[in-house]
Amino acid sequence: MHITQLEIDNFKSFGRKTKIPFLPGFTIISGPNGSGKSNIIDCILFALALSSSRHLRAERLTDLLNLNSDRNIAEVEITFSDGTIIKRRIKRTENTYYNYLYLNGRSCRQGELLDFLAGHGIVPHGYNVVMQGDINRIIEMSDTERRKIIDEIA
Amino acid sequence: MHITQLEIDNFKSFGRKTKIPFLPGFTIISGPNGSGKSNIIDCILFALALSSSRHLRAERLTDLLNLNSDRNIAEVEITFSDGTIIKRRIKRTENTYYNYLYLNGRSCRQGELLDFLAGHGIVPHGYNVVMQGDINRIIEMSDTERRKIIDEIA
Amino acid sequence: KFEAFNEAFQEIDKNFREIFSRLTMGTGELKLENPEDPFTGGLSFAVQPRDKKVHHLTALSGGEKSLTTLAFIFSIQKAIPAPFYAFDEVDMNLDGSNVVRIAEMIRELSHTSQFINISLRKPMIDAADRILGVTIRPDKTTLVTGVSMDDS
Amino acid sequence: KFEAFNEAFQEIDKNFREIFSRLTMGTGELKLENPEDPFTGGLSFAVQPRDKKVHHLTALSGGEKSLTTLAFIFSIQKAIPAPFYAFDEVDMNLDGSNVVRIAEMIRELSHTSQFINISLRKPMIDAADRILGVTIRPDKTTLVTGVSMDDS
Ligand SMILES: Nc1ncnc2c1ncn2[C@@H]1O[C@H](COP(=O)(O)OP(=O)(O)OP(=O)(O)O)[C@@H](O)[C@H]1O
Ligand SMILES: Nc1ncnc2c1ncn2[C@@H]1O[C@H](COP(=O)(O)OP(=O)(O)OP(=O)(O)O)[C@@H](O)[C@H]1O
Ligand SMILES: [Mg+2]
Ligand SMILES: [Mg+2]
Repeated sequence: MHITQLEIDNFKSFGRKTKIPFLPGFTIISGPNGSGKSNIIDCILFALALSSSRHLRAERLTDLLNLNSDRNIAEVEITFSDGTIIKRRIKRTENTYYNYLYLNGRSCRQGELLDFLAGHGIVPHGYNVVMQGDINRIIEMSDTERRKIIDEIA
Repeated sequence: MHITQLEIDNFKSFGRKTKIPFLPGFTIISGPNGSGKSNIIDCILFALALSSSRHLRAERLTDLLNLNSDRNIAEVEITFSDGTIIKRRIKRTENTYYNYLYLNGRSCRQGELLDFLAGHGIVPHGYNVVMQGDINRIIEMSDTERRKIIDEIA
Repeated sequence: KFEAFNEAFQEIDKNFREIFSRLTMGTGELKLENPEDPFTGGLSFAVQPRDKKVHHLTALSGGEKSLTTLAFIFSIQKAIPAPFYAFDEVDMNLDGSNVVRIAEMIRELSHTSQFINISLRKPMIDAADRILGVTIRPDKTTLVTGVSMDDS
Repeated sequence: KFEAFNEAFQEIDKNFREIFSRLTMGTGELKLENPEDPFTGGLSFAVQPRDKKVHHLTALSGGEKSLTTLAFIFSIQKAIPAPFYAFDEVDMNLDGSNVVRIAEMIRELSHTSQFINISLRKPMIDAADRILGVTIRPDKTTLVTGVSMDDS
């Protein structure tokens, strides 16, 4: 169940609809400072509902919408090798915003999605995603928190 | 008033007495991970009493004594281009430890040393020393703390 | 529950010892505070990079901390692989030869799991199967260009 | 006190605008919350690296944050130089061309202040007047070897 495609529209610096194909094996993402590399990881964490807006370097979820466009919707869709498709959309209105999650085309709640992902070995604090500057977090956390990593996976 | 020499004895990974000459201009310190580069900056912060033991990655001051030697004294001496010599020594005994500070050969208290240094443009939170991993600290601090940087130097 | 935890722990610890010594030429192991009843205690690292005596994890250097963390993540991957790994500049603290070691390790592990890594370091970029280039367009939006290397 | 602060602030802000745009090809300035009475408010950065609209400092990338911080430190150095600067891997978040830019800047500033920098990045090491090599002896103690380049 690896990632085969990421489709991003109006999320952070992705002001234009972007499709990124992924293959199994070892892929490197590289480019100048500030070009949008970490924003790709933010897309994955956003679509899989694995991270709060603070972790995505935004004060509110609506800050994730591209600043330079006046479109009120941002959307990220992830396609996996086993055919699973997960999509998340935010819609901004005058006074509030709406947050939609879809698992294989059907709308679902965050809890349902997290259960589905846990069944495939993807857990919120899973150490399969390491954000920028976070590499020493595991050393700096408490011993109990560290043990919990193994609890979750066992 | 730049640094002309650092003399280190039994401090952290400097188990053997080491004299390091410094010239004005641009000096790079490089070498493999874990070889003792950051410990050189720790020596400077220790001798100038600019930093707490926590900042020096030690739980107690006596953790700064070289682990592999059974000597109970660690000492760092800094010589500056204007002839100023600052020395700091820790001595470990059975139940406690002693902390000695010398400014040009005369024993002095920490407050006196910090006043002397402030007169030469070296302040405790001065941005002339950036520890490893700390480069984004100034962005992440509060606006008030950031303003205080200018207060101290003006 | 205890059974499942213990089995996982034993395997991860075995992997950790092997990987840590391969990466740092030292010795290291995982330590449970309460091996009889792990859920009442924590998990720590007892490591000696290059067989140096180490008082406390906080005394390790920036690079040694990163190597310890990566050894831990890799030892879990070997026991219970996650479907994909996304690492954002995990090599930032590493010297040139350690970047090469970690890149080689990821290349090996990428036969059983997908690795998506962001890096600015040449040895890491050179070790990959393929590179996605990312740049900024004049209208300030992000453009991704796929550079497909021979997928051998 | 207000006079001294204001004078220093004006000069540092002027330096910051110039240095920030040189380093990032964008525009940036220092902003006082209360310019009339600075001591009751804070100081923030209003920056647009490559003239991108930026909501909040937290949305900047790792490299952009480092460049902003270094531009600030350098703008203070130009106004009120400290006797020495000790930087520990301040280039860890920077891409190759930004490491070159920062290294050139430090070279220039090192005519009025002493810079002692720890770095693992080649462009930074190449820009220095001299290199101190650090290694570990077999007895695990640190050995420093001075490599004196031509001190031109
Ligand atoms: N909502 C948004 N709309 C438009 N641009 C945004 C938004 N949020 C963040 N950005 C931009 O994205 C950029 C940061 O991108 P990102 O953190 O992915 O860079 P990066 O390629 O990882 O760089 P580095 O190598 O420095 O880590 C910032 O310049 C920021 O202005
Ligand atoms: N009291 C001590 N006695 C002996 N060794 C010590 C002591 N305190 C720290 N060390 C050792 O010093 C080493 C760390 O050195 P330092 O942080 O200076 O490395 P570094 O060269 O900066 O590496 P990096 O490039 O990874 O940042 C550790 O391996 C640690 O074991
Ligand atoms: Mg980034
Ligand atoms: Mg270091």
